[in-house]
Amino acid sequence: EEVSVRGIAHQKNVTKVSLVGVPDQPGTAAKIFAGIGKHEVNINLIVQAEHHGGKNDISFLVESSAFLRVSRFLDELVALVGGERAVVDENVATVSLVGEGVQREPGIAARMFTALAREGINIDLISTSNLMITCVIPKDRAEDAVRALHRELFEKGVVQEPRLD
Amino acid sequence: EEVSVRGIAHQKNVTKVSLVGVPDQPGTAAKIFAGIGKHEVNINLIVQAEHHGGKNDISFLVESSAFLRVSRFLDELVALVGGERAVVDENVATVSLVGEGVQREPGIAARMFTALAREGINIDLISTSNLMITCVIPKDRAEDAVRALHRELFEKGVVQEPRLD
Ligand SMILES: C[C@@H](O)[C@H](N)C(=O)O
Ligand SMILES: C[C@@H](O)[C@H](N)C(=O)O
Repeated sequence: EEVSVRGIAHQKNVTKVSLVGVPDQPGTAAKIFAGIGKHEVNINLIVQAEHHGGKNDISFLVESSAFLRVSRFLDELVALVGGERAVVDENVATVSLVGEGVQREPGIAARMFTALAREGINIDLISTSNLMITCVIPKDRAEDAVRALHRELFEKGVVQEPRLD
Repeated sequence: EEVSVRGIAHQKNVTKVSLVGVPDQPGTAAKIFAGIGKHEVNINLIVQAEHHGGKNDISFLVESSAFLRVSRFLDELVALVGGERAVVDENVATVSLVGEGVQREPGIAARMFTALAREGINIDLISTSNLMITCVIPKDRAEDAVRALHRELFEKGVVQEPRLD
């Protein structure tokens, strides 16, 4: 199938919250997001990767304007699930490649990550779906990242030749 | 805005690979996915969450039929980036809620996670975009998960009242 990148999106008004060392057992994620829901805070991204010995970390992004509210109940949330601590980073932004099937082609993901690496931009979180690849990067690098991705993917042409399989 | 879940998707023919303890510096993710791309393996999901002291883990899902090929170059990939080890889990499946804006409403994420928790299903990975929330769960629980989500979100009605803000 032919994969093409339709666009590059980015968002700077986000703050990252990571609940570190939460128990890796059924119910933990439910309690966290039910707790956040009570405060009517909108979420931009939720990411959880590999567990380590019965514990895991859950990261989420909220709009920066909502972070003050979130910060008021963060300790309570960590205590509720028996986590170790909350880590906050306000210096983050998202940059996303958008297009049907972009995450399937390792070539496209590699080009995205390579374009960021060439600019010396460190990737903090990665989340994908069949429609987009999203990277969380330092906020002060967002414009450089968008420019680098545009150069790599649009100016060099990214519409893949239809595969013959 | 009114958020509604359009559907529930799941996929069982996937295998999880996690590259554990990779250096958290620019270029690591690029090398990994350029390496995978050389072997023409399609990826179903890429997830990376919080780093710990200069190291991070990157997890990805491949179609189970492609895993044999991946397993042949996995050690080389770990060595290429200076990671600690690769962890493989073939007993995984994905279950996803699909609908515009589903990840923004913590209520919907909470209902998804709560429906899984009630069935005693542990969530192994989480990845979201503005179109879907995907959970990686044990493969032998996929049908239970889909049934539980259907009951929670469709039978109880999930179209949210339009917000007045
Ligand atoms: C860590 C958290 O996701 C846990 N595994 C759960 O199912 O809720
Ligand atoms: C861990 C990995 O994502 C690294 N931070 C990178 O930018 O490639």
